[in-house]
Amino acid sequence: KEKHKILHQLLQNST
Amino acid sequence: SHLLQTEPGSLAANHDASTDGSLRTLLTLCDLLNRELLVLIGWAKQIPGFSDLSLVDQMSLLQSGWMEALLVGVAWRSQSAAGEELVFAGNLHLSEAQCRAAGLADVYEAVRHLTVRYQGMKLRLEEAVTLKALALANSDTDPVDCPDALQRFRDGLHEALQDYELSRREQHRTGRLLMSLPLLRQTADRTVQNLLWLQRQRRIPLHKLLLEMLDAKA
Repeated sequence: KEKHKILHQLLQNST
Repeated sequence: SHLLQTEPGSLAANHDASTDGSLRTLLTLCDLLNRELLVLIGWAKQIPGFSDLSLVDQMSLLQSGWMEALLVGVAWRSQSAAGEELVFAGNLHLSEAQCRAAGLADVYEAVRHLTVRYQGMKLRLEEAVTLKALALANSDTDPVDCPDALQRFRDGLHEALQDYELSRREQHRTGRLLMSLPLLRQTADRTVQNLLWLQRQRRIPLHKLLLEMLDAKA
């Protein structure tokens, strides 16, 4: 997950 | 109809002003891809069933299937282009010579082949948006975190495609579309390999998200 930080963040954002 | 409503439509290219010639084409394309990725991730979350997947599976599907999903859009837009150009955006049409000059000869050949296949069957918008979602849902994730949710996600999209073709009394098109998925995957793989090679060869600066998604493929 650390390696794919941006994707992880974008998926967790609700909007 | 849900997929039609949530289809984001195509972005415009921002022509890179820092350089010119073939490098400009490449940088413009990479900037476009990075913005398309952002839109794609937002779009994926709206596909019925996607949010029921675990976060791990959502990430795996996107890391594996993003290029396939994006290329459905390119092939769709290029169907009616003049002079066998690839239409990456309304303001970014690339000919074979332009692709070759930018180091994208392999991308051109592969995506052109895919485009011809969809041209031949006169792909419709309803089919293109469903195919895009199916390509994402069908991408290979190993191991799968929640197999049941993933199967339901795939089944739902398959059923939507079947229902659509049945409503038009053209059930045979479901099979034709599914049979195009191997070519779509092959095209995406060639495109990713071409970009990874270019990144190493020309050391082009890439946006962080695109780099992250390419890294997942490397």
